[in-house]
Amino acid sequence: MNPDISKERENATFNVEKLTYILDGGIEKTKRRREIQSLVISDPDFQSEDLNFLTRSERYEAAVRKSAQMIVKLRKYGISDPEEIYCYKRLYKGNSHEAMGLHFVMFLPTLYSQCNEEQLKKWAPLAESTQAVGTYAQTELGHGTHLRGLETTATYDPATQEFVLNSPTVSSIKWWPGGLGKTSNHAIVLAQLYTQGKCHGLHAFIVPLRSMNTHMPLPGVVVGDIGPKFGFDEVDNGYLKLENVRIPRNNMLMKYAKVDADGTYTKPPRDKLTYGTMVFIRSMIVGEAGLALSKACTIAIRYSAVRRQSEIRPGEGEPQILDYQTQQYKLFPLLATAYAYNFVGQYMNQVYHRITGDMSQGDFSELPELHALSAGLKAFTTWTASSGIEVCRMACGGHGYSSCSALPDIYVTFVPTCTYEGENTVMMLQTARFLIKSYRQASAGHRLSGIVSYLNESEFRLQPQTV
Amino acid sequence: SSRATLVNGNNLQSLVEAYKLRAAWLVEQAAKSIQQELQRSVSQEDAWNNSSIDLVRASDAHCHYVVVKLFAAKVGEIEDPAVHSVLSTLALLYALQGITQHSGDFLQAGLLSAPQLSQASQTLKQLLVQLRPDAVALVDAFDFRDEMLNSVLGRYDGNVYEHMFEWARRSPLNKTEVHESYHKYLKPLQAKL
Repeated sequence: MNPDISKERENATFNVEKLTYILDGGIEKTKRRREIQSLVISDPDFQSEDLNFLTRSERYEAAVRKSAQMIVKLRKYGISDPEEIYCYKRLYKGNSHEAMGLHFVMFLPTLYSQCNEEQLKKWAPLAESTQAVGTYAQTELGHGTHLRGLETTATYDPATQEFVLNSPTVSSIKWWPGGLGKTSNHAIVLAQLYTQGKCHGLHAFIVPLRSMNTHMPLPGVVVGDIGPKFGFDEVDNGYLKLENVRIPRNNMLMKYAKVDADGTYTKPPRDKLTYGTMVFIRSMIVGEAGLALSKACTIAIRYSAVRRQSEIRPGEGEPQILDYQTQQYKLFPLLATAYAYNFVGQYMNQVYHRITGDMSQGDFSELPELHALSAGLKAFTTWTASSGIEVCRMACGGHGYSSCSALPDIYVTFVPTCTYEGENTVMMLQTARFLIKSYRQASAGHRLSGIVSYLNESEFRLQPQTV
Repeated sequence: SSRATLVNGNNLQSLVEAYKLRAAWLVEQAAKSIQQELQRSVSQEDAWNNSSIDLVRASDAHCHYVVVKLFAAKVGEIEDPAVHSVLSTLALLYALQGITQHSGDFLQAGLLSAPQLSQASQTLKQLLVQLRPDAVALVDAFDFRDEMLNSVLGRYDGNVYEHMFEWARRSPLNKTEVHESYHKYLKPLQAKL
């Protein structure tokens, strides 16, 4: 043990274990997390080559191998609780991404939340056994967060009781979904639904992409990898062009909206339900911001305790760089931010589960607030965490630039959160829409509840003027 | 200025209140901007676009308030006095850092006076000194295994330099003493010049 770092630990004013319990959510959770981590560490398959020294293709291959191994091992150890699965994977995949991440994080949750009973009976076993490996194809080459602008079409043909899916323009080609290029054989495709000559807006469809036997692309499906990116080397983000691809009527996810055999359309109770999975991911990203920043701070602060440089007082030798006020000013506010985001992540997790629980009972009253809060906090936390990781890297001087610091990997793995699941400025404007609407309601004398209730206080309210 | 006297830089609840008022003020500013645009006879959509900088600032302030509020609430739940103390210091640092970074908002909204802002910067520096002995313990509490961090600089044992050297030796470029590019390009070049 380095003597400087030992001394730091001796000087602490509090019990580290007790704080770990708080971060984990209780002593039992800490124990279980450590048990699960021991399973990974003691597993010889976990010891793999250093990804830093591999090519992109090799990194993708290693990630697919890890994904496949993880699924087998999770079954073998009987780990089925989502939090425990997350804990297992977090260690197993390290600072990189999981090749089949989207299958578990978006494809499966979308099936669970948007299939009707009959559909779930068919698709859940296929997806859970990974016969159907899926992704979530929403973003298009020319269209991102603005969902009404998406161009992919699904036109119902009552004669055959099928939907015909098309990418009518180059800009409508699906672009970016993780695992779409090479890994998945199915995708949840978001497309504009046309039936009886009318467009009914965006709906989700399960589209088979590749043969479940040979993994070859199916007729009419043009699919592939979009090429190297800024990080995410392990993931085959893909493109998808659909050319008159026919799928059965039952492949439209029909828990909320429906198309009958004759083409009659029944609309969902709330439009936002179609992209509920996005809300789930945004809620999760807040905790991920806390995690990424916590890792970066751990690296930078430990290193700053070990690194000695220059002089503060002449003749006293090189001090630990953590003794410099500028270093403290760089790192301690970020450490505080990391703690804040960990706690906000815990809160978002609870709120998400509470509100989705209410929704399953038919109560949608808090959905707009969840939508606004998850969008805003996703943007707020990812922006600051991304810039914070970069500050941590620079706080490590030249050594932070080396891949062996892990800081470059943490940065490139995290920074895409600023643009995926909704570009951050667009997210902030969605939150603003909710805030302005709430503000106007408060101005009109309605009592607001929830996190915007502070707008009830009249001292800040604008007096209505004739427009 | 009457509101400014209410903000106490050493009191977390007072800072939560300041963030709340800043958010409310910025939401109002954004609403005002939209209204002004509409009075210039532009459409709702154009008024929205022309106010979008203010709208993003309002959302940002709202989120910042939510984070400060939740952090303070979490600190309030902690029973262990030593842990409570160190997390209170962190929460205070987080809130004060935000105030110094966004001082313009707090000053404009009349939530803070210039002398109070100087005081906030002073308090912030004191908090850095207060946190210094606990910095390593605070990151240890995240409980990342070395295998998870996968960082030579962030090793738990702090033996950084030995392992950096060992790691560099494993670089694929070091597989041979002389890289093939020397024979292919450098040597012929040297022979030519």
